[in-house]
Amino acid sequence: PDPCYDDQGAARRCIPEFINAAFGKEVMVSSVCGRPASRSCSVVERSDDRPSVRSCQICDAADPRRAHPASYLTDLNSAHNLTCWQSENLNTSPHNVTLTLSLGKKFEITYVSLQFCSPRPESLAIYKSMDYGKTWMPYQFYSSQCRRLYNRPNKASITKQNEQEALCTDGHTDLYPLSGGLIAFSTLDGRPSGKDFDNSPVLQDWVTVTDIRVVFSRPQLPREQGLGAASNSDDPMAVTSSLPTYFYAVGDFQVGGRCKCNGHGSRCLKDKEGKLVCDCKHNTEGPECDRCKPFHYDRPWQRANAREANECLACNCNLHARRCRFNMELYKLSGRKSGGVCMNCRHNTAGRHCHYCKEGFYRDMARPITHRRACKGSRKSESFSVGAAGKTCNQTTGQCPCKDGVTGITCNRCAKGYQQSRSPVAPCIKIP
Amino acid sequence: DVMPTLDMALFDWTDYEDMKPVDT
Repeated sequence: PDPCYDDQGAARRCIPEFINAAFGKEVMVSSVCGRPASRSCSVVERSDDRPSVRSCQICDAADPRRAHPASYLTDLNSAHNLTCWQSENLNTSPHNVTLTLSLGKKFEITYVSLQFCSPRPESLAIYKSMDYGKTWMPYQFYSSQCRRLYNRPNKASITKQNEQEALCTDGHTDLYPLSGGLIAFSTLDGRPSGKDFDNSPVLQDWVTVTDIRVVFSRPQLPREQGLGAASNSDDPMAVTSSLPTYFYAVGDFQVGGRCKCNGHGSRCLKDKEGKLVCDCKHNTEGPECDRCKPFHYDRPWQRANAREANECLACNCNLHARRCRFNMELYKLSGRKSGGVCMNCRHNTAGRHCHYCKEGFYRDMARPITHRRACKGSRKSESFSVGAAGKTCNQTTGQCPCKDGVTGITCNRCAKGYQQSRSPVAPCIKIP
Repeated sequence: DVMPTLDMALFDWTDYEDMKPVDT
């Protein structure tokens, strides 16, 4: 069964399944270790009371067993095999390291999370793009010094006025755990309109993204030598120096959400060009089912919600037109029911719904209005141009206005007491 | 009584060619 329609075939809201939209996607990173091979050390905490130990590793991009490429950010992770992307060894701060993920389509996302293999950064910014990376806007900041780093107050209260603005918090910026720390940004958490998401275009916009960018702005400054420190030597085998170099390492980069189809699609598929698009229903089309299909403009496009599917409706043109346009004024006048206006009515029909016969033609009541010969031509009939006083016949009865002494629905006979003359100007004259 | 339909052939079209039905 199609989730976009109920048992009776009526349209209902449908949404794609919730996924980790980052999974398997390529992440562009501004820094990766192993070119050339380098040595880095970190402090490993133990679960028991034993003291932490310092562990050093070689990162070598040329050796798959020792490489830490960007693909490890979004690959399959298991508890026994946490693969981590790792930056180069860095020794200056600030030194931004950037991860950029393109989702390839608009998604409505619920969270962005990062699981670290290194200590979490002391300052981190998340940005989003809604136009495939052309423009970026702040999404969330984490820092122990919000004002200084990002010029925002720490933990500002969220109101209806600022719920679509990026906020800053000093949460998630603790040094510990040294490894395995998480940063998770929940896009709707604490947003007042989140409870009424269906009716909040502001938050619907807020959760819409095509790309996510994470910028590590500043590392945890080591309190003791060797904490997250790396070798500063060109020789990867050299003994760790005491310089406070650092690196970032992330094992899992997730973006949780749903492919955005505005309630008119239950899945996303790849099109002929390999682009991800919604499988649109409810007479909608577009990558996000964001417009009505041609000829389905009887009411304006609307997002589906829990109460109303808001499917696009075909214009009523009685099978006499293939195109129509939407007229807001007519829509309002109809009590927000119908605003479609048919264009280029054929079969000699006219009117907003091609529902009456155009001038010079009359309605054949023996046929339904949807019949292609519902409007009979009288212009060519023998009598019409002679017996009729005008070209406009009654749209309902088909009765044309007749000249004096002429009768019949198409004015093709002389009335009682009249006889045909030789003059087409006065075809019937009174019998003397 | 049903009157006969107008007979186009009986009209004198000399001065009214433009009024003449196309299918006559």
